[in-house]
Amino acid sequence: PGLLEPTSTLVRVAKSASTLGIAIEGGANTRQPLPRIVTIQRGGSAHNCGQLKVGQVILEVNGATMRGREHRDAARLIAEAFKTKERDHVDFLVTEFNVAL
Amino acid sequence: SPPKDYEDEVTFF
Repeated sequence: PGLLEPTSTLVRVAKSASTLGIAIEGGANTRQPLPRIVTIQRGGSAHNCGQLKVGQVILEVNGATMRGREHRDAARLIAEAFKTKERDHVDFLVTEFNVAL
Repeated sequence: SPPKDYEDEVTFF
């Protein structure tokens, strides 16, 4: 049995709606050191994708680590990843466990 | 000391 091994999941969110439709809290120097999903809005791309869940912690966005990024910096990276025309999706590496892997 | 107000910063996308 032992301790549950914190696993991470790569979730590809297609830009299927005009908004990503999530809200995050946390970032470096806060009690939530990695961004955590606190809201998923109905009708947004994340909700359409169906694999992101409230409570998940975001470890990477398009391969870029969230570790050490303050909230504003992490938020800017996510916003730019959704806005860029270079990709029609955003890859989130998330974990269910509130641990920094 | 109380947590700083930015502790609860939330960003919507």
